[in-house]
Amino acid sequence: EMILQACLSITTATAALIKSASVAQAELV
Amino acid sequence: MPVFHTKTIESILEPVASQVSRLVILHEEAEDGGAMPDLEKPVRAVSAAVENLVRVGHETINHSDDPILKQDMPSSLRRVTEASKTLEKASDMIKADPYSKQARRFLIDGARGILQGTSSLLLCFDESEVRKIIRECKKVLDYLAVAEVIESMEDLVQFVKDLSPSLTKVSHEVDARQKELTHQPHREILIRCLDSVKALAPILICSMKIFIQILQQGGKGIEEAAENRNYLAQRMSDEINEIVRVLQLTTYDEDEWD
Repeated sequence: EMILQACLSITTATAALIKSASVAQAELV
Repeated sequence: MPVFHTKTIESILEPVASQVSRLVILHEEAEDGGAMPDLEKPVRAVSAAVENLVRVGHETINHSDDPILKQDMPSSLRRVTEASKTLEKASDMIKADPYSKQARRFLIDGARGILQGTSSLLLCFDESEVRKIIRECKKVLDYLAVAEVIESMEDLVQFVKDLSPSLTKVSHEVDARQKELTHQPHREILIRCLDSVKALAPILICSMKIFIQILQQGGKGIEEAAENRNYLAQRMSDEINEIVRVLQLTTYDEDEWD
């Protein structure tokens, strides 16, 4: 189903975004 | 860690769910915070994915004949869109001030919003898929309800012709559904009920045939034959009703998950 694929694209992109933001924070901790 | 009731939903949400939890912990630990990196590119990727989902979501709504999906899905789409805007706001603020605390809050809120909105959309879609299986189960129940009035071989042949395709469809769909579920007890109930239905179907047809033969031969023992047929039809209906009940469950046995 296309809707499942579209949801997967969002969660993949969001996970990548959080990873970018987390890397910088992880360096501080 | 949240639990998801189907393997598909789990595979879509679980990676981002763990990332959101990690982000919240890291931001709590690094409370004073350092400079945030430029997030324009990854935020743009999220926005593009959200735009695509909104398009696909509206297509799904327009093509669906399920009034509940039509009613529930737009709010999930709005939720994801709002979350995406919050992320864009966070990105703009970080560009202007990489130390902005407000931007970090927006970042966490946006990521959570994406997770919650996508989760609610997936549930809405999944419930609609379950309703399709239930509709097919109800057809089987309707056929079983007429078993009692079949009194000729011609009607029995027609009964079997009507029942068989629905029963086959229910069997395939429920089997596929049980394979999708993450909650083992629910899977086991569906497998057990389906096995019973499959075993009972030929016995019911046989009992109906016996009833018709006795009726045509003068009727001695007709009451017992009718009782036997009705018992089997009721047993099958009970099993189908149990399948319908379990298909609608999304709660979990907390002890087992612990």
